[in-house]
Amino acid sequence: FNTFSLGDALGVMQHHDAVTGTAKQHTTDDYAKRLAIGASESEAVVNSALSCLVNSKSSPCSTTSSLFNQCQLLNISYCPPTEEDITEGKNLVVVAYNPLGWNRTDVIKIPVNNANLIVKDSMGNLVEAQFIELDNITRKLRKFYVEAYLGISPKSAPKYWLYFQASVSPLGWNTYFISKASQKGSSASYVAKMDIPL
Amino acid sequence: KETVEIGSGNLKASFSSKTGQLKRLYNSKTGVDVPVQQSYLWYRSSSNFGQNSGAYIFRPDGSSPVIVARSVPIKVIRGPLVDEIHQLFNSWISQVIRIYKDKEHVELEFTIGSIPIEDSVGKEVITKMTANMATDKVFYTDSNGRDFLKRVRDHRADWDLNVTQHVAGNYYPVNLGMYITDNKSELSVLVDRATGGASIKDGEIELMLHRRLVADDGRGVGEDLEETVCVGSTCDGLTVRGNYYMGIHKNGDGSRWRRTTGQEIYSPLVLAFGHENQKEWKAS
Repeated sequence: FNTFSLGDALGVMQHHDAVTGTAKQHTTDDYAKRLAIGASESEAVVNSALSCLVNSKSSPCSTTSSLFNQCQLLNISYCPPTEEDITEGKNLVVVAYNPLGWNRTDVIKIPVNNANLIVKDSMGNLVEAQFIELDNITRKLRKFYVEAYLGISPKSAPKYWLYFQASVSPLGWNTYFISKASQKGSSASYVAKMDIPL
Repeated sequence: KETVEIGSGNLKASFSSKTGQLKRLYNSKTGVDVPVQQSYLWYRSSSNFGQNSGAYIFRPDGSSPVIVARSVPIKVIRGPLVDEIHQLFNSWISQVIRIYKDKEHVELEFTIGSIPIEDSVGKEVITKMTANMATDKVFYTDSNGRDFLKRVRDHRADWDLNVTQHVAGNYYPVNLGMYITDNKSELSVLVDRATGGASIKDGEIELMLHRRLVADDGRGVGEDLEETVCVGSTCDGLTVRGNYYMGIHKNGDGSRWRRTTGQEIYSPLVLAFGHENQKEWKAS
């Protein structure tokens, strides 16, 4: 694994037109393409590193087919791994990595298909969760940009944003497990009600 | 009745239920109370008086910026982890204002685009925060993501500046954020990407978040700054979605928040997703 194509992209983009956005459109598109290649390469490196970290089995890290995926279009609610239906016994695993040198507690927001889920931390403790329905503007953005950027038009969009708090140590990582709630409306999940629209 | 308030912790944000717009930030722990309004406007780009607005040059046509909406419909969502106010300014500008549990700032997520240009008028979209602070022409912007430098409207300490473009002449590159202060409190804004920023009137902070122009500025690129995204034969002007963050602090207390939160915006938690059964996972 390496990040040479990221290096190439950043090398090319030292040009003042790249830094300031004063290149012709087709050149700007080329800069964006090179950055995207670099970004997906970096993703593969991080996924593999995380697989090594969490999978302490002896198999040499470099060959670990990475257990993970990341989502570049998370902010417009496109994230196939979290949208997949979570079946009994299977958990959606979320690993959060903190690149800074101090403790952090941030609310994480991921798109999910149903509100009947619970979140547990790596010690198995229930973590408070909140569900908010996906808004129409995000749906519209998702539809257009997933097709424009990825050339695919997913059938349906996720129904909710799932929010939960993640605490991660300096330069550390933490794991959260999301699974089906055994009984309906378990205490830690809260489907936020919308006040009457004003 | 005339106020809607969000924020389950120390920081509260109040909105006018008549206009749906922000009117005040209050922190019960620090006691800082800042009446502040926030709204979206856009500058009409100059495109036929010699120097046009373009990729190299910001040049509004001299008229006051157009106010997008004086009142906006809102949806209020409350919960144990986050309270949200969804605002719809018009068909191409919307915003979600969030206050998270245990956080002492407001997150404002903007979605801007596709900016219409059927009227052949270039538009340069800003968000403007107006606090009733006597700032005496002074505001602060970061220098390349590092320390915040003092800026004085229409003025340079080391030479007699003659400003002919009152708006563009007071714009600065913003990579981390801006703040203004009076002798009581500070109002800070942090950005998640490079933007333009200024304080055109006392008590104001504005950030330029998006532009769509219809003329070239004659400085070399030979193209309008008019990026579009196409799906099949449908091409739309680029839509941008991002966040900026507002914080209020006692005079002199904001720098720690600006520095640490600025780093957390720049390096968010990296999220990786997988599917595994818990027992299997624990074993490893």
